[in-house]
Amino acid sequence: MNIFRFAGDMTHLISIVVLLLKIYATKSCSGISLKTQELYVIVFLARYLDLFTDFISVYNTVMKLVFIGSSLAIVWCMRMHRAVKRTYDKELDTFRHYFLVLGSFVLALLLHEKFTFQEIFWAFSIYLEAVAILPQLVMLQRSGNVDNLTGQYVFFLGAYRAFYILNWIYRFFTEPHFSRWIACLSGLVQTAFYADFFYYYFISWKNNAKLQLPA
Amino acid sequence: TTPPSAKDEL
Repeated sequence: MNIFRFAGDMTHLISIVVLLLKIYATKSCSGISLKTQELYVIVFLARYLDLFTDFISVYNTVMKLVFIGSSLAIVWCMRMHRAVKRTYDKELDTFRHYFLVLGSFVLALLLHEKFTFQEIFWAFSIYLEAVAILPQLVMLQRSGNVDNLTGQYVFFLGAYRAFYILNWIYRFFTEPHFSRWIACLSGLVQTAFYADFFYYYFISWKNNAKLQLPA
Repeated sequence: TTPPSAKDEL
């Protein structure tokens, strides 16, 4: 464990707390893409198949349970909770995310570290996580004005993988045979998707203005 | 035992 990775995990946790806060405090999920949340459930379930087979540390197991539990809770809330599901902007959340699932799975069948069930699903979860934010980013552009909590949620979500990139650079230099080129390349693509969001987020923060994404 | 490809990250 290094400071970059710990910062990344904490930033990831903060993004989930901000989203839960927004949904429970405002009893609204307006501006949130249900499709992105569903993709994250698939990402965590596919990635943490080793939850009960490989014990790495208490921290690792607890965080995996928190990520799986919170992502399921958010999807349940947006689909089933009477008050919340009414605020879901279904007509704005139109990204065909099934193609993202299919594409990531096909890519995982072609590009993986070992051709085993667990490794294929791990690579699938890595590729899917890189594109999972797309429905949310498209929805933000469609909905024009972005409320603060939603903007902060996406910001922390993008920042967490940027910390992980620093973690991979650090591990590359400190651990002799450290190689996670799948996660590294995919993490770079994932963070690149946030580039324009980060730009507009910084502009809005600098001008102390509302976050506006160009349509 | 460390898992096959060092999946020690989240």
